[in-house]
Amino acid sequence: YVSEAFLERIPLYLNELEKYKNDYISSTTLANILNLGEVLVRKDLAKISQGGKPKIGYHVMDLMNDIKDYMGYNNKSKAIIVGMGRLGNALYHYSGFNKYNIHILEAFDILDDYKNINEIKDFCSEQDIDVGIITVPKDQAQNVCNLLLSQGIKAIWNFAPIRLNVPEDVIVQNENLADSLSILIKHKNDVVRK
Amino acid sequence: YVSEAFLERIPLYLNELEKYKNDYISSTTLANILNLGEVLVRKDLAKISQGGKPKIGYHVMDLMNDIKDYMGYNNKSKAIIVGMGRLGNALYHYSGFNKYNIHILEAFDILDDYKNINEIKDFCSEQDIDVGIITVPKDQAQNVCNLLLSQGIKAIWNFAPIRLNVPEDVIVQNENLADSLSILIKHKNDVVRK
Ligand SMILES: NC(=O)c1ccc[n+]([C@@H]2O[C@H](COP(=O)([O-])OP(=O)(O)OC[C@H]3O[C@@H](n4cnc5c(N)ncnc54)[C@H](O)[C@@H]3O)[C@@H](O)[C@H]2O)c1
Ligand SMILES: NC(=O)c1ccc[n+]([C@@H]2O[C@H](COP(=O)([O-])OP(=O)(O)OC[C@H]3O[C@@H](n4cnc5c(N)ncnc54)[C@H](O)[C@@H]3O)[C@@H](O)[C@H]2O)c1
Repeated sequence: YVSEAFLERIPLYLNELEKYKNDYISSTTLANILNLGEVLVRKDLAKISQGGKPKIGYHVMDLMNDIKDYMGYNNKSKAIIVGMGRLGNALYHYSGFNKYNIHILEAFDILDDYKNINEIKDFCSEQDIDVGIITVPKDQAQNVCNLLLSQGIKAIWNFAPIRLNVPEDVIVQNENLADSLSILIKHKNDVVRK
Repeated sequence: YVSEAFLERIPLYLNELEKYKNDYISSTTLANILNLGEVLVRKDLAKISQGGKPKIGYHVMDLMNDIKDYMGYNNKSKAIIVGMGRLGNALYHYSGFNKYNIHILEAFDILDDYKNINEIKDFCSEQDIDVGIITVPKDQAQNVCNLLLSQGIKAIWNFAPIRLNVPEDVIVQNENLADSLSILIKHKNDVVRK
C-alpha cells in the first residue's frame, strides 16, 4: 500500500527531471528544487528506483524510465468519456494526457453530434477500456456509471458532484472542482485573518 | 493548523446533511453514510460545531450553519478568470460554485471576445478580488500570475501544468488533472495485477 500523497509527488519529480540539465541528480538536489524534505524524497526515490549511487546520485534518464515503469506510463491506457458538454469538451481535446500515454478514444452523449450512449456496449466489446470519464449532469451520473460498469470498466473518473455507488472492485476518483476552490478560499481567509 | 484531508471531508458532510430527512443526526450515523471512521467524524464535527448533544446528536440545520460559518460560505467570494479557452469557458459558466457563494465576476483573455488582460489593473482597483483563476497555456502562466499578484490578489487557482513562483504570503492551489488521471490508472493497474 502506497499513500496518495506519495503518488501525487511522482509527477512532480518527473516534471523537474525533464527540465534538469545535468546527467546525474541527487535526491537532495531534487528535494531542494521542489522545496520538499530531503528524507522524504530519498525514501520516495528508493521505492521507485534501485539506481541511486552514493556521492553520484541517480542517472537522470534511468530515473525517468524507472518512474515511467513504476507509474505504467509505458503502457497505453484507453479511456472513453461520457457527457460532451463544456467540461467534457475541454477534457476530450486536451493534449496533456498524452504525456502519460492516456488516450480518450471516444466520446458519448445524448446529443446528435456524438456517438449515442447506446453505442457504448458495442464499442466496449471491441476494445478493452481502462477508465470511464463521467462529465454528465449530477442526476445522470449514477445511470451512466452503471452503464460503464456493465461493460466491465473497473475505473471511473467522476466530475459530477455526487457520490457514486459502485461495487468493491471498482475504483472511483472524484474530482470536486467546486469543493477544491472553496478550500482554497478557506485557506486564504484563514491566513488573512491571522 | 488543520489538515487538507479534514478540509476535504467538510463538503462531503454538507452534501449529506442537505439530503438528510430527520431533524437530528449523530456523528456515528454521518460516519456510516459516508463509510468513514466514527472517531474521525466525531472529532471533525467537534472542530466545527459546539452543537453535539449526548444521545440526541446534532440539530441538522444548526450543524449546516456551523459548517457554512466555519468554511466562510456565508461570505461572498469574488474571483476572476484569465484564459477563456476550453477549460476556462467550462469553469466560467459553471453554476456549481454558487453553492459556496463563490462568483467569477469577470473573464480575461488576449482574444477580442473577452476583456483584455490590460484591463485587469482597472478592474482590480475597483473590486477586492479573493482569487485569480489561471487557465492559460503553460508558457503564459507565470506572466499571468505575476500580473494577478501585482493587483494584490493573494490566492491563485492554477490549472496550467507548471509550478508557479510566488512570494510566501500567496497561496497557490494547483489542479493537475492529467496527473490525477494518471494516478487513477496506476491504482487500477495495481489492483488488477494483485
Ligand atoms: N463546467 C465545469 O467547470 C465543471 C466543474 C466542476 C464539475 N462539473 C460537473 O461536470 C459535469 C458536466 O458539467 P458541464 O459544465 O460540462 O455541463 P454541461 O451541461 O455543459 O454538459 C453536460 C453534457 O452531458 C450530456 N448528457 C446529459 N445526460 C446524459 C446522459 N444520460 N448520457 C450522456 N450524456 C448526457 C448533455 O447532453 C451535455 O452535453 C456536471 O456534473 C458538473 O456538475 C463541471
Ligand atoms: N482542457 C483541459 O481539460 C485541461 C486539463 C488540464 C489542464 N489544462 C490546462 O489549462 C490551461 C488551459 O487549457 P485549455 O485546454 O483551455 O487551453 P486553450 O488553448 O483552449 O485555451 C487557452 C486560452 O488562453 C488564452 N491565452 C493565451 N495566452 C494568454 C495570456 N497571456 N493572457 C490571457 N489569455 C491568454 C488563449 O487565447 C486561449 O483562449 C492549459 O495550461 C492546460 O494545460 C487544461
